[in-house]
Amino acid sequence: ELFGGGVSDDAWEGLEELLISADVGVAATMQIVEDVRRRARDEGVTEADGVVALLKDELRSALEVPDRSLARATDDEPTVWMLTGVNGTGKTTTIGKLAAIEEREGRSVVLAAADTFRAAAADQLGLWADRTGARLVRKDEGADPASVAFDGWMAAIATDADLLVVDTAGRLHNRRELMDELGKVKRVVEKKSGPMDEVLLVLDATTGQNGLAQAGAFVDAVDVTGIVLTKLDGSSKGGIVVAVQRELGLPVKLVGLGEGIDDLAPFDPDAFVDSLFE
Amino acid sequence: ALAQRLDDALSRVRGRGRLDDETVDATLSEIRLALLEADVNFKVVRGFVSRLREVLVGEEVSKALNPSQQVVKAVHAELVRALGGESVTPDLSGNPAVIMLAGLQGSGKTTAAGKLAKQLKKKGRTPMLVACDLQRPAAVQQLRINAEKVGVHVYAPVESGDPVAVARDSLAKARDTGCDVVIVDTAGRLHIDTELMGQARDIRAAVDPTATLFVIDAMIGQEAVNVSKAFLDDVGFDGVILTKLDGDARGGAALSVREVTDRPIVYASVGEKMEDFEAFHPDRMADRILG
Ligand SMILES: Nc1nc2c(ncn2[C@@H]2O[C@H](COP(=O)(O)OP(=O)(O)OP(=O)(O)O)[C@@H](O)[C@H]2O)c(=O)[nH]1
Ligand SMILES: Nc1nc2c(ncn2[C@@H]2O[C@H](COP(=O)(O)OP(=O)(O)OP(=O)(O)O)[C@@H](O)[C@H]2O)c(=O)[nH]1
Ligand SMILES: [Mg+2]
Ligand SMILES: [Mg+2]
Repeated sequence: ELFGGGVSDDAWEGLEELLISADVGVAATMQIVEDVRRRARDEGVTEADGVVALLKDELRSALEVPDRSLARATDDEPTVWMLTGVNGTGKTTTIGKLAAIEEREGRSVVLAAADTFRAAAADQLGLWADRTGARLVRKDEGADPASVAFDGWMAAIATDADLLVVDTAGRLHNRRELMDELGKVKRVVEKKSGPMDEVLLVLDATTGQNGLAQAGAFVDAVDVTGIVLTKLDGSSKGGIVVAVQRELGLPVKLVGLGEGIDDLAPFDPDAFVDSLFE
Repeated sequence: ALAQRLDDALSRVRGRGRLDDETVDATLSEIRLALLEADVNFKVVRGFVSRLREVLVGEEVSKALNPSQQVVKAVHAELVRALGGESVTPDLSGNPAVIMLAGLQGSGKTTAAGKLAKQLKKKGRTPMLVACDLQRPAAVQQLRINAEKVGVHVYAPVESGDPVAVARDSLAKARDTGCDVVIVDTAGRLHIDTELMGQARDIRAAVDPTATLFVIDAMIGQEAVNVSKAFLDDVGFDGVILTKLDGDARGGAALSVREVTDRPIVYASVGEKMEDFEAFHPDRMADRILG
């Protein structure tokens, strides 16, 4: 009912505003709408429903990826996942949720509290370890984060754990020394473990265009393998992930849907695209 | 930067006469894109651009500035005005004065509580931090550590239960310990969570704050409008704290929040340490939004 009948310029503008209001961003919106306009012309689509279907299809293919599952170690050593991202996006909470899933599926988990900076960060992760039966590895505030991650790996090896998850401090991507510190945490673990199986960037669904800058910087620093899109239970649509995948090839693997232990789900691109139109 | 983007639109303008309609339209179109890229909400942009049209139409072309610089100057001035013009000093008089913090999850409330306490202590007040987030794991401990870091009292009697009761009891506690300003930290909550918005309203009613401050992350996108409107309507607030301004987000949310709630942004949080806290400056924010 955006259109009435036929697709006017106003209607196209309405579609642009829909995408912009979902934080898809100006550049991505213009490109996507232009592609849809061209396809509509080429395929002779003149009705509103047809155009919306083309747009959904365009968005859906922008988010396509053959395998969205989290990678695991293929040898006998523990799988290693590290969570990164700017401050307050939901890294620690997501790790708690992941630990719950893994423990429920019979896999043993070590959680390394490598956020040694923020007040009560290790305590917060520790409470999630308690809830899930995961083993916590921590040090005091101010300890070297890489040494905690390293200790996590050693504990995982010593206890023959299936999985090590490394929690890191939130950090703004324009802080050079903090991004270098993150790189060091990764290198120190990988010296022992080999390449990490997943380096997840946690993006808050409320984030605007800065999310793209964040993704670019974290990719450069630690070679991100996938995105966790959190707080999708809010009113924000998280459209920034469209640009993140289009420009950086980074897929969303998981979504956070609340503050509870079970509020984590695999990313469903169909549901995501549908929700842009709700 | 914006001036360079406007050069094309203004390429035929020479150093006299007035800006014609066609030139104004091309210029406004470019400004609209710049504001959207800065995360200003698209409806707020619409309103702002139509006000700009009135400013620019018939604007006499300056002989002193090149046309792009002149337009940027006019846009900047309008943006500064929209952001409140100048810094404000909140009235936090009262004994005890009560400040309540509210906002979305992860926006920076617990950290801001410590910063506010540090700043007030520096000004000779005796603050007390009150732990009313009884939900997030280790939130109370986080506030306790912040209190210790800045050397102020903390009232954190429980780690679960009813935050309204804790808030209410904190006032007597403040009087007993000689604290003259109470800062109430609350749990992050979604503006669409009716139950938790009701709880925030109840906390506010229980302590009747001198100032309720809405804490919002500078990197927030288009939903800044819906979020801030909901917090204004369902909880009520007097001012805003904009956080994580040490990042490189353009921060268009600042304009969106101000336009839609007509509440001043009072403080800017500019880092993770307890001293990274300052008055909000509309002119600096305008520079940042315009890129
Ligand atoms: N509604 C909602 N809240 C979430 C979600 N994920 C995390 N949160 C909340 O967001 C806030 C921040 O979560 P944390 O896990 O501490 O975030 P973090 O990235 O570890 O934060 P730092 O370590 O300080 O950078 C908490 O209040 C969480 O409960 C989600 O999917 N939905
Ligand atoms: N770089 C930067 N980080 C900040 C700033 N303010 C807060 N933080 C960080 O942002 C993260 C979230 O801060 P919190 O104070 O825990 O946020 P909160 O609103 O209390 O979170 P919830 O209680 O879960 O809703 C932490 O890592 C803080 O250190 C800021 O101005 N700059
Ligand atoms: Mg954390
Ligand atoms: Mg908090």
